[in-house]
Amino acid sequence: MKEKKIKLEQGTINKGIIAVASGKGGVGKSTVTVNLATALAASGYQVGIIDTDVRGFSVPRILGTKEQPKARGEHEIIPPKTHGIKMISMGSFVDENSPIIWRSPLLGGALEQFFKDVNWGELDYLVLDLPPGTGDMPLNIMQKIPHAHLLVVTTPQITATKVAGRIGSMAEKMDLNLLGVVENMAYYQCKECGNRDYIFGEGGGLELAKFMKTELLGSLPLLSEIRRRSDSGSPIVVDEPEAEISKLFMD
Amino acid sequence: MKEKKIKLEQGTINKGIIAVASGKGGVGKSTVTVNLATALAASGYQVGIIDTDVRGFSVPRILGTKEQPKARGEHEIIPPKTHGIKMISMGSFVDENSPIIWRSPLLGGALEQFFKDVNWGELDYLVLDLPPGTGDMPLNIMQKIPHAHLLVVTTPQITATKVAGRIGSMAEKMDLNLLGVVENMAYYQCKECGNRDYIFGEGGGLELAKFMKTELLGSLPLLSEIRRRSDSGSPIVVDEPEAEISKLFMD
Ligand SMILES: Nc1ncnc2c1ncn2[C@@H]1O[C@H](COP(=O)(O)OP(=O)(O)O)[C@@H](O)[C@H]1O
Ligand SMILES: Nc1ncnc2c1ncn2[C@@H]1O[C@H](COP(=O)(O)OP(=O)(O)O)[C@@H](O)[C@H]1O
Ligand SMILES: [Zn+2]
Repeated sequence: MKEKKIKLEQGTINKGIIAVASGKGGVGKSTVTVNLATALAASGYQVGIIDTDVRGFSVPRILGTKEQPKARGEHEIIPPKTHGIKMISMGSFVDENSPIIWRSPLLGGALEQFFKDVNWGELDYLVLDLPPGTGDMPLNIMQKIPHAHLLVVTTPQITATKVAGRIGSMAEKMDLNLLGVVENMAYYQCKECGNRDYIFGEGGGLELAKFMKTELLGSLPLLSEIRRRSDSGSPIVVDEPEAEISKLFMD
Repeated sequence: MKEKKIKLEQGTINKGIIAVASGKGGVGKSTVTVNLATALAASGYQVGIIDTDVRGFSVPRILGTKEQPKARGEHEIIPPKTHGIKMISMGSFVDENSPIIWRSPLLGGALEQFFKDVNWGELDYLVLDLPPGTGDMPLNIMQKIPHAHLLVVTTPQITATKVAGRIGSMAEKMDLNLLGVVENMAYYQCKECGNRDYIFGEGGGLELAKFMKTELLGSLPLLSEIRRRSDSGSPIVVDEPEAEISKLFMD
């Protein structure tokens, strides 16, 4: 990853911004965002997350963040820190029961505020969880972070990869640097007898990476442990760094 | 199901309209829509489907429909028939590459046209695949079909059921009749050793049905056969009516 230092109003990002996108909802984009961030933090980096997924602010739940951000003055927001990661979610500023239609116009202004008013301090990486899909929302956000690296999460089905491919061509138009593709729910491995079943098909991740002229960074299995930890707010990388799945996130 | 005969411009619906909704994308709503319709057709009923899911018109692919609707005059559209099911998709009137934002305003007018200008003939059931979520789109459609029965598809995770619960309260406000809940991807059963793994958790479907004061109609397993058949356009109920999964749809 080409490193580029970015100076913020209240802090710096020493290595870069990683924006995590997906073609459809429900492919595990937020799960990958949080586990990637915790893997980076476990390797000793200073990491921040911004949750801009207006369809469902699930980053705070998956990361296990209970505190709200605190305001020190009019233009200084202190982000809560969980498992060594500073995190700000649109969800702390928007009512989760408000219709989605109201949430997206707020997003543009809120994002600028998160870069200016949040006291991020010294960060190595800032990870952004983008809204799902290829509509105007993720596009508007990508335009505000021209220097970001893009990570695309997909599941193996043809339809998930076709839609995610549109993200790739969007990124090309805007000259964002494509980091690679993560294929999630790639297969299921039985705990009892070790049999592997490619439930959602095989090879979709690799096909998408080739189509987008980038690399397949890894394939994650469908694992009840991942879902259980997401629901309880303790990402798998934190508790079991040795587990096979954590290694995949660490690479 | 309370039966109600509905007179259309070009046909009648003898038993009723079933609208299939879901709180989030990717839970298998379109897959359940098509398999429910094919199960009804296999039991000898005359069935039609309208695909209004503007986020991705996947009903034609899952049903295996290759033909386009034909126009006989300005106000007579003949729907293509596949596996004995007449089907009209918004996808045949809207370019799949157009941004989603443009698709929803068209939906209202198109739906009225589908009821007036399509020559449905004698139908027992009309099944509608709604757009996912609890935003304005599915709401606007539900308002146009006040006499419909609502089927809610969810996966077992807490978040999927929480969002789907919002659909239930929407339906109550609009006096739609709740048919029940279908829990999809409820568990994975290993083909080799029979071990069951509740990957996405247990009991979410039942909890949602209780919350919405309705019934859990069935729990479908995560099965690669279902995905493979959806990708190849031959719904499982058509080829293997005896399979356990088909029986679940038939009930
Ligand atoms: N590899 C995996 N194995 C098992 N469950 C997963 C996996 N990845 C994601 N999940 C579960 O799938 C659901 C959707 O994941 P989420 O990250 O919220 O998706 P998205 O952000 O793409 O909408 C969550 O319940 C999550 O716990
Ligand atoms: N019970 C199931 N087992 C295996 N795959 C499934 C099952 N239900 C749906 N799928 C697959 O999951 C993906 C999402 O299903 P789809 O019906 O398109 O969801 P939605 O309409 O809710 O967005 C598709 O690739 C489909 O083939
Ligand atoms: Zn097994």
